Amino acid sequence: MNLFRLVADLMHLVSIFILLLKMQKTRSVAGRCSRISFKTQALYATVFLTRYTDLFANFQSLYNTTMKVFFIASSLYIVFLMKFKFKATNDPRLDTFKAQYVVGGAAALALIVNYAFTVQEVLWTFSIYLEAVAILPQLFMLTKTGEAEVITTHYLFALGTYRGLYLVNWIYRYWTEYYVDWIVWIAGAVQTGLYCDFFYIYFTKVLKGAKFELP
Amino acid sequence: LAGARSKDEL
Repeated sequence: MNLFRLVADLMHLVSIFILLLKMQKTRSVAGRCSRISFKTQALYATVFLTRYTDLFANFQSLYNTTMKVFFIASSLYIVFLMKFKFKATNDPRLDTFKAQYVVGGAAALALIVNYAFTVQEVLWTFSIYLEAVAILPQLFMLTKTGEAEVITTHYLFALGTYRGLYLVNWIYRYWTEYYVDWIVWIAGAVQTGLYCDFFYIYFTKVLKGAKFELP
Repeated sequence: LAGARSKDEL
């Protein structure tokens, strides 16, 4: 474990808490159309379920197991909230990204490019590829609606920063322990790359108090 | 692909 990865995991936690806070607030100000993509949240739940299949078999540390359990539980809870509890504030007409394409693409690639052709390894590889593109329905929704509530932008900032810091962690680990993992490196670079234009708008507008609006 | 994943990363 290194500082970069620890902060990255904490940013990941923060993003989930921001989302839960926003959904709690939306509930209290019911009627405001939620700008959160259900598809992205469902993809994240799939990512965690397919990545942590070794939750009970491979104990690394209390931290590792606790975080895995939290990520699985929170992502399923969010999907539950969006699907059942807050169904009214979801508008499927805005969530039109073809998620089956990214699921199919990640599955196909995981079957071809992986470290071992075993169920667990292919599922893990699938979760890495899927996580890289899971944010697309959410970003697609932002381009459709053209604007986002400030709390949604903070959610995306935390989420984008988490994987960006993992890239720094991988550079550090390559430098200190010659750690090489092409699958996560390339997927992580793609994942962070998808946030670049969002980060640009976030730093130039939202942090200056302006509304998040796409040009 | 040659290589192995890190078992301790989330």
